[in-house]
Amino acid sequence: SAHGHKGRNPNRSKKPKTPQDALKVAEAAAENLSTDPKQGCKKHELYVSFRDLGWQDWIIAPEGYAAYYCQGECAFPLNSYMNATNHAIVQTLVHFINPETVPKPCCAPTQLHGISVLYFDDSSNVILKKYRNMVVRTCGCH
Amino acid sequence: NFTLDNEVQSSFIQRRLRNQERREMQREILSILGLPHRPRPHIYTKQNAAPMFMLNLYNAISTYGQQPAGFSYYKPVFTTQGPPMVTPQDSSFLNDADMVMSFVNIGQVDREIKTQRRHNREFRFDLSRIPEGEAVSAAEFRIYKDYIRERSENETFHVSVYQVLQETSDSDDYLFLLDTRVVWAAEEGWLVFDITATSNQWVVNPDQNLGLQLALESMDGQSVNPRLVGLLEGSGPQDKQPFMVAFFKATEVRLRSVR
Repeated sequence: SAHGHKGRNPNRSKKPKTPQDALKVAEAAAENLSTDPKQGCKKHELYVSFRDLGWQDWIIAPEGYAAYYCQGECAFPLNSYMNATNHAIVQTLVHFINPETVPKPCCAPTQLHGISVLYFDDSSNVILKKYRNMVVRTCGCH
Repeated sequence: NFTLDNEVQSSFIQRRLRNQERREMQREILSILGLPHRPRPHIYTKQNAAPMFMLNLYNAISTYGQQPAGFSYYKPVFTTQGPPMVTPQDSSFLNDADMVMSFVNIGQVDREIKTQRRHNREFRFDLSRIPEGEAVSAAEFRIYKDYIRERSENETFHVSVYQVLQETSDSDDYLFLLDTRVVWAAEEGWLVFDITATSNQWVVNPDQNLGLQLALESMDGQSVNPRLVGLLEGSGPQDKQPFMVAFFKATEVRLRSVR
């Protein structure tokens, strides 16, 4: 439906009055994206070190774990460069129609893994516990 | 494609945390781990039998992959001698467990309870600090039996583990038999006794936790000092200390408190 609308609206903060205006803004956003693709939603390295936190006297294992985090912009068109839910694409379009009230999709984990932690408690008993959703496996736009 | 890993970018700014930031970080990670404060174990040695057993469990899980739910796909290492290794039975307990906990013996080391003609040994474990929403799915009492050269190899004994029902009594009526085993004098390795029902009772009613007693008898019913046949109690080597292990299954979704 974007074909035939070649005009540009450089004022992105101005609220589009019609869906056609919104699509013009979307096209402009896509153009901006193509100039800076590194801003896309990506998984980034983050290691949580129990050793650096000074906890090696009570955490037996692991020394730490690669938690990762998600960062980047969820900009139109989402499916051109990253994982995105189908609804995130709709969310983007509605954001263009109402940019002040409807937020963009969020860059967030789409898959998470668990870890196990082995540690002493105050009584020198030992606990092996499974923690779910601790490690980012994939990021995407929601 | 949701099944593939995203490309990982390393853009995190590496810098030293200020003291305040470090404290905040510690507080947040403790919250994620569900702990109200940093544990401060009084006597923490990783060379004791219980931590070594737990580390074996941890390594087994880590070797065979971190699974999103439960401790599934766990392959056990089976041996009874030396440091406490994981048995096939532990494997099935592990598959269903959300948490495993070992307990140190807080009873007086090598305390002998002399009642009538017996030489029972007492063991106590504090189960009062189990996190809420965790139910015991299995529990074991583990004690190491060493090889004793002085006894005839063909000699056999009954090892019995009892739950103590009353604090003081001169008769044996205050004991409830939990599990029993026949051992050879030449036998060496870990003896494992099922104490699941008792552990559940102790978790629900901590006042009833009066500990366990271990008794040893020759085949003709004579009470025998456990030490004389190689049963290692509190004064044995660190990696052969008796301990208790319990497997827990979460009964409710745990929510972090709002701060």
